[in-house]
This record gives sequence, structure tokens and C-alpha cells, in this order.
Amino acid sequence: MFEALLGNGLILKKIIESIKELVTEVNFEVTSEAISLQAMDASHVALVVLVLRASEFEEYRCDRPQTLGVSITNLAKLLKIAGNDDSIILRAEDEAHVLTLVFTGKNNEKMCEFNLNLLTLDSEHLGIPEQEYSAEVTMSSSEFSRICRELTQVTDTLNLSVDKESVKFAVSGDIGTGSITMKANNSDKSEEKLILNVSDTVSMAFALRYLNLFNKASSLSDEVVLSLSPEVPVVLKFAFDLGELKYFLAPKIAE
Amino acid sequence: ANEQASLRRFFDHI
Repeated sequence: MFEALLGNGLILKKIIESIKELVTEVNFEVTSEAISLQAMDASHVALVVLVLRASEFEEYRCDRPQTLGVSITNLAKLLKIAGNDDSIILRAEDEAHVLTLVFTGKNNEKMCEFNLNLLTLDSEHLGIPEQEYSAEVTMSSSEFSRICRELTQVTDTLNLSVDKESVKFAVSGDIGTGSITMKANNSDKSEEKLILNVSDTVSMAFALRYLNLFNKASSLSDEVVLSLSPEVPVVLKFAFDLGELKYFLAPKIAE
Repeated sequence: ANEQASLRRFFDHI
């Protein structure tokens, strides 16, 4: 038996909204320690890694580890029915064929129960190596989101350069070229704050289309951490009370 | 132009 009670159901709604355009069918691994998933997008350019710690749920029980194959598309449809203030219970019997979702209103005035049919999916687990990164950028997630969105109007590729003092977001398109440079600072304003941890200067190119999809997770966390090393996938990490959501994106390579 | 790399090139596929 697996059962997890989440008092703040909104966070689960936000998580699923943040991944549904990247991955449509995924295996959730449930253990006594965590609910986790790892899934690549269809074009094998991006990877989503989610961990929700058991200890952060109001109630959590997992008698034996289980893989739950879930249609994210359909889960998102059901979660739309849950109110933002609702608590959410996730429940599955051992060797389950359905995932039960129970949404309960704040004052217990309304309870919705749905059984989502589970899928049998090929599990495809990538061995992600432990990696020391050349540069780590911690900044406001909404500011990063805004920069990516605005630069998308110029072109589809973001050139990201980080040195010890600043991070530069540069684009080059048919209409012209441009860049936004932010200097490391410890401003009290969360929008301006930028922390750099750089051992080596890095300059890499990424598809803005994917970064814009990742940035849907900015509603989960005020900060995003970008980890960069030459010629390896960038990691965008959004940490929140319940756990963390990480996105890996393969770089573009100059022809 | 930049060529898009595949994630599979970076991670072992187990």
C-alpha cells in the first residue's frame, strides 16, 4: 500500500503543469523515502528529474517500492479539478492498476475521488554522472524566465556566458543581435540578486524553446540554480519545500 | 547555426 497526503495540493498542480509539455507518460517510483521520476522528452534533448521527499508530506506510507506508470496528460486533467486550497491524497494498492486521487476542500466541505488508470511503460533510466560544474548561477527564477521569454523574440538560441563577475545572455537573429548582462550582487531585492560560483569561464548555447518550458517551474521556487560546464548538459534546479525539480538540457554545438 | 546535441550522448543508457 502506498498513500501520501499533501496538505498543500497546489504544489502538485504546479509541478505537473511544469512538466506536462515536456513529458507525457512517465514512471513514478514510490519508495519509503520519496516519490521520484526521471523522464526524457520525446526528442531526447531534455530530461526532467523530480524528487518529492516522503518526510515533507503530512502523511506518508509506502509498504513496498513500486513503479507507477502515469499519463501526465491525464493526471494534469484530473488535477485541474482540484481546488488551489485542496489537500490531495495519492493512493495505490500494491501492484496497482490505478492511482487514486482524493481532493478535499479546506473545510472538508467537498471531497472528490478519481481513479487514474496506470500504464505499463518501458523504464528508461539514464545514469547521470556526478559532475563538478565550472559555473553555478543562482538568480531569481522570475527574472531568468523573463529574460528567456524576451530574448525568444529575437531568435531561438540563447548564448550563455558566465565568468567570475557576471553572466551574459546573448542572442543573434535576423533582426539583429543583443545581450543582457547581469553582474553578481547580493541585493536585498530578490529580483536583482545574482550569486555566481565560478571556477572556469563558460560559454554555451541552448534552445530557448526548452528553457521557456523549464521556466514554468518558476512558480515553484523564487530561485533557479543553473549549473554549467563546457559540452555537458546544463542543469536548471528549482528547489521547494517538498523536494526539487531539475531539468537537464543538451547544449547546442557549433557546426 | 548551432546543431542540437542529444542527451543520450552525455548519459549512459542503462
